[in-house]
Formats: sequence, C-alpha cells, structure tokens
Amino acid sequence: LKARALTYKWTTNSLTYRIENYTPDMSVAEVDDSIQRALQVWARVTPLKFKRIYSGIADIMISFVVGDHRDGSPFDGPNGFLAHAFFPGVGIGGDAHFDDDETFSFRSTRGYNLFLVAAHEFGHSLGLEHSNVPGALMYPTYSYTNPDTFVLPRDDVKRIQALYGSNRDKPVNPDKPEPTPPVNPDACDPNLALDAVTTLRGEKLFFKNRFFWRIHPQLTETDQYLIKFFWPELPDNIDAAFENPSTDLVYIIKGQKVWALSGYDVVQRLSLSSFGLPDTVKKIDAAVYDVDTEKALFFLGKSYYSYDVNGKVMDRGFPKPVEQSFPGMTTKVTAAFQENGNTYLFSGPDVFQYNSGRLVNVLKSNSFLRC
Amino acid sequence: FRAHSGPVAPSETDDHEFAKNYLKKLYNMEEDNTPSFGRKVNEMSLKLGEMQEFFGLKVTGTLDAETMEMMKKPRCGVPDVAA
Repeated sequence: LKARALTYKWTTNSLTYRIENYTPDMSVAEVDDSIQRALQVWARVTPLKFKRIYSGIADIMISFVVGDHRDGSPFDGPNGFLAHAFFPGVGIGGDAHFDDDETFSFRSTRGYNLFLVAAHEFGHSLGLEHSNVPGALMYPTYSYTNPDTFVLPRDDVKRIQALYGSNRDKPVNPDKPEPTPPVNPDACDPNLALDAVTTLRGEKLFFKNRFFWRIHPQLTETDQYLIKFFWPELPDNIDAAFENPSTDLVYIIKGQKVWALSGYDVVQRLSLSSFGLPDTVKKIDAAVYDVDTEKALFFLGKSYYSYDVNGKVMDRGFPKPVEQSFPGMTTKVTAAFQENGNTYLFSGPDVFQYNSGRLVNVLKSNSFLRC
Repeated sequence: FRAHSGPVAPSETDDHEFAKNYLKKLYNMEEDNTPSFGRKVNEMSLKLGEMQEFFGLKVTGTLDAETMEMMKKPRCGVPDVAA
C-alpha cells in the first residue's frame, strides 16, 4: 500500500463525460441527474470542470454493462462488484462501468444508490485509489448515506486536492461557508460525548454520529466502523442502546423506533411503547439493562423509567429522579452500560461508575477507548 | 461478533474459492500454476493479512468469519492495492 510509485491525474482541469447508455432501473432524467451530481461532488472542491458531450469520445465514458464486457474485468451478477472505473489516461482511461445486474436507485434505499456508487467511481476516474478510512467516499465497500445531505468527507477532500488543488474560483462566503467536510470523531477527544454505549456478546460498542468504536476484550486496538457497515438498516446518531444478555439481543433506539439485533441481524422492529413507555415519550437519552434486577432502565432528562422485562410491565412509581437511585448523578444521562456489576452512567464527557447504587468513581468517557 | 446470519452456511471450499478470487482480483494475488502447495498457502495468508489490515480487521492471515463477511459486502471492483 505504501509503495505507490505512480499517481494518475488528468493534465487538464476541463474534462468531458458522456453517458453511453442507461439502466432500466431509473428514468433517463434520474440517471442524468445522479451522474451530474456525482461529478459535482468533486468539482465543488477542485478546479475541475465537467462538460457533457453526446457523441464521440469523452474523457469519462459512462456505461451500464453486465458480465464480461471485454475490458478484462468481468462483472459478477447481482451484488459483489457494483461498478468499476479506470484511472486517468487515454482510451479506456477515466471510463466508468456500472454492473447492470444490480438494481440502481435514485433516492430510495432500495438497491444501490447510483449517485453514491457513481461519485465513488468518478474518484477513480480522477485518479484516486481506495481509502481505508471508514466513512470515506473512496472506502471500497458500499454504504448507504442520505444523498440529499451528502458532503464529501475530509479524507476524500484532502486526497483529491492533493492531486488538483482546491476550487479557487469559488471564494468562501464567510456569511455562508461551505459545509465543512465531516471528520471522523476522535476516540481520544477529551470532550467526547457519546450517543450510546452497549455491550454485545462480551464486547463493548461506543456509538458516535454515524460511527461506533468496538472494544473486544482480547484485542488491544480500538476499531472504528460505520454503523451501516454492520447494520445498513440502522440510522446514524442513535439515542440509546442496551443488551439483554439473557435473550442475546441488543436494542438500538432512535426517537420512538427500536431495532432488536442478534449479531449482524435485525430480528425485530419495535417501538418505545413495547417497553411500557408512555406514548408521550418521544425520545430517550440512554438505556441500560440491569442483569441483577432484570429491569431495563430508560433515562430521560433527569429522570428514568424501570421496565420489568420478564413481567413485561413498567414498575410502579416511575418515572423517578435519577439522583434518587444514583446519588450524585445530577446531570442528564446521555449513555449507559453495565459490566461486571458496575453501572456506568455517561453525562457528556464524564462517566459516573456505580456499584450497588453507590458512586465509586468518576471517569472520562474516552477512558474506555484505550487512548 | 459470532455471526450466525444466513440460511445455509456455504461450504468451506466455496468460501476458500471465493476468497482466492477476491484476493486475486483486488490484492494482486498471483495466479500460481506450479504445484508447490506450501508456497501457495503462504501467499494467500499474506494477502489475507494485507486485506485484513486494509479493513482494520484482526490480522490473522486466516479466513475467519469476519474476514469472510467483509469479502461478501457489495463493493467497487477496483483493486484495493496498486497493480
């Protein structure tokens, strides 16, 4: 990986593209729009300009093909390889091929979003290799992101600008600056405030934005992944998560929606009311399953609910102030998990460790992330 | 995660073949026609290690479940390493 002798780039900033044919999955207008927006992802941050031509040879020839299409890299039917593209150069250089055995889509999460796949392939057409930064557009595997709110991540911006420079003729309007490219959250940020924490079959998962860190008891390093990498169906920026070891299920919560996971598989789709929470509760801040009492605790602001999982009923007298059961916990609980008899309540960057209802320690949330 | 998704576990030879093609196409694993089995296994283990390192998996050099899960993900057909 490190011994890259060659860099491929175009010697001009004015490039042409031509759409040779269309997929039956989408209308002509949808394909045109997806391709044009995919090119704009790169034009927005470089001096590159893309002009569409309708005949002859363009720098970037775009086509939908299946199986062996005589370029030495046959496609493999549905899934697997979705598309590929060639680095800048004459002839096939710069061209992008899309496997029409896939189902491409325009806006829905059905199949593979053509805009996302095309934006990635055009990165290759412009000379970029794959990136191993999770969440980067040039990461090799497909991962759905809402195309309407898509912003080119910083790793990709950095690498394309290393080839072509930045977009000089579009000065930044200080009143309305470009959206800053999203940066992966830093596990060692002292002010790290997590969205949710849960255990999962002996591991610990720490959720932040569209990512999570995974701590395996036998591994020394902390690995970061996209949530959708493992669970494409799950949303980003979740509210809470907890594991019920006795059922081997992990519950992921966002708004009133709840997803029950068994390993990689989403096995149930529930709602907060499935846990006895009143309909007036639209969102919670944190959740944890107490293995001793076999109760699921749901934290909302400075109070919390206790749900008897076996009896399938909310305990009487709830909600209660958190501080009543967890003395010293005076701020909002933003995440929680339990391990080896300790209950850890996160509040922003701080973690309050309780044992048998007594506050025994105050930590930093990133102290779990092996900084 | 100890994954147990999927209705029928593919045979090991299928997985091995799949992994071999994956590494040939995406990690420049050489096509090797000389029957020296020892060397072939080594190269595959090396390439598996390279792929595991790229994706931030545990670098074992062996075809474990997590590595197989990663290989099965839909992806771009451009190699991950320079030819």
